[in-house]
Amino acid sequence: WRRILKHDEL
Amino acid sequence: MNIFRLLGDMCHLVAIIILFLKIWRSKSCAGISGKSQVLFALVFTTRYLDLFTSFISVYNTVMKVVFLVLAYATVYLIYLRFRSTYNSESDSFRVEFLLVPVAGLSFLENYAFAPLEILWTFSIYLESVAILPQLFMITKTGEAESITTHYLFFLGLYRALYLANWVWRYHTEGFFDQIAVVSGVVQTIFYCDFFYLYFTKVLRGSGKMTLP
Repeated sequence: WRRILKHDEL
Repeated sequence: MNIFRLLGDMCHLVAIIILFLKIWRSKSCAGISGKSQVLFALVFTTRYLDLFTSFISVYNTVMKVVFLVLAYATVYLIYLRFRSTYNSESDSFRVEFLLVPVAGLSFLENYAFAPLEILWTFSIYLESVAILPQLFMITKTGEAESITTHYLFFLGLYRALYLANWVWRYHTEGFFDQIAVVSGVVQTIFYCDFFYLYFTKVLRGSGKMTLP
């Protein structure tokens, strides 16, 4: 539930 | 960052600006699907919530804010400022047929079952189909102004360049974003038919694109 992924594209 | 991604982002920006200026200057949104524009505003809103949680780069942050502002400004022009020019009868695509399956799929197929992640996934799936009301409107009325087709051309080019970006990133960094790539391929396919008409009719002929 806590996981926040980094999405580096727009 | 690679050249395909940068060019892709620039095409995306150009497409959005073309549409905004077209409506602003002509004071008319005739032939534009307000529904597609609302969907794009929803796409940016649900995807860029990470503005509050993670910092990538100045470029990334600035582009996100610009996309959000332009998307809402376009929706404002269509539904409020130039509402009288909006062809609501032709913009009859049922968006619930997109929203419900897309929302369902984002709960089923995502990287992490977390609110922000599900919203991000929702935005990726939704973007791949958000242009359908616009394409449906053109099919229904049988024509599109050339400026509208230029908008669609740059939007399609942005998608194609993102595909090249993913091929590049896969080979150079081993990067592979399955959800984005599959949705991106689907989205690009929607533009193929349009690209064909664009090259055969708009660039050769004059003014409007009419369907056979």
